[in-house]
Amino acid sequence: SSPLPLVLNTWPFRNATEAAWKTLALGGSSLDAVEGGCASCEVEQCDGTVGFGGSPDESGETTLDAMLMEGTTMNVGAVGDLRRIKNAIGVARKVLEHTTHTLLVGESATKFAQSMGFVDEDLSTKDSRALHSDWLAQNCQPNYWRNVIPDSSKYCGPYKPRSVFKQDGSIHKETGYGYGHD
Amino acid sequence: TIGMVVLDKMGHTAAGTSTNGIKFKIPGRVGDSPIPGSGAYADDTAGAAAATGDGDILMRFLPSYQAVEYMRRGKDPTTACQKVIARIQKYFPNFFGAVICANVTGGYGAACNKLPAFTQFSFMVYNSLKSQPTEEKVDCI
Repeated sequence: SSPLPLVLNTWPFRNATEAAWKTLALGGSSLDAVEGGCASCEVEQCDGTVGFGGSPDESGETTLDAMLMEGTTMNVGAVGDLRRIKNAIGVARKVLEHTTHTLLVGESATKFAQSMGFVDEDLSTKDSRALHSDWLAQNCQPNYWRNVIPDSSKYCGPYKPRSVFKQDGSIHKETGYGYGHD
Repeated sequence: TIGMVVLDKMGHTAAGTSTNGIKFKIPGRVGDSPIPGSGAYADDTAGAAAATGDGDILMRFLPSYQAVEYMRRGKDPTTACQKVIARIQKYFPNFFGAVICANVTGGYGAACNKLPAFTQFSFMVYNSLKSQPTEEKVDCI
């Protein structure tokens, strides 16, 4: 007998798997199921790397990225650097359904989401604010700058390009586990 | 990050991701998750895949698309996922990343890049042969 249908997701986010499965069981499409599963992680924040209140940027703001792809028509909807909107995967669904574009980013993506009826709200939390202030207190370490003045491995910015490009060969700092990842 | 792939009874595929990126990113930074072919990819004629990890590196290799293409050429899902990880390892041996893969018949697999603090990757599976969502683990390579 065929093992289909199948729900497969990264990390042990069980509730997301369950939400996707229930969506299928209620007659939803595979796209509905992916949206439902990812949305449940956005609400629960899962391990802190999904949804509001996680991964504050250098200014302390949490912004979201999300994408949906449908394998029958190859239709895609995606948002990047989405600000002040919690349901990023829901906005990605609107991009897929109501535009012929593929990816909307930044403040403009937030305006699009508002026009689609999504609520504009602050995505930071007590935890993300504490994380950010601790980071500031530790001279903004770690960070993702290089070849700048002041020395980004010791000081916070703002930074300016170092005039002489130091050939250190590294075109990307390999961060390894635990440093921060998507 | 959550990366998810779903196949319905008819074999219709869908894939998706949702994330808040990485801590202390430079404002404006977007990782691999919302990029079709990097964060996730789906094609009813070949399969679906999704990735998680260091998005600044993953994005450059389109791991989800590449895994689906390996499955199109007949590789089983685990092998397809492992080949994608191996490609990235050549350039960035210490990158943090993992991929999940599903083929059109409902076969699935996963792979990850072995690091001192990351030797196994957990993922969730639910299909008609199981009675509940099941956590499975793969040893990184």
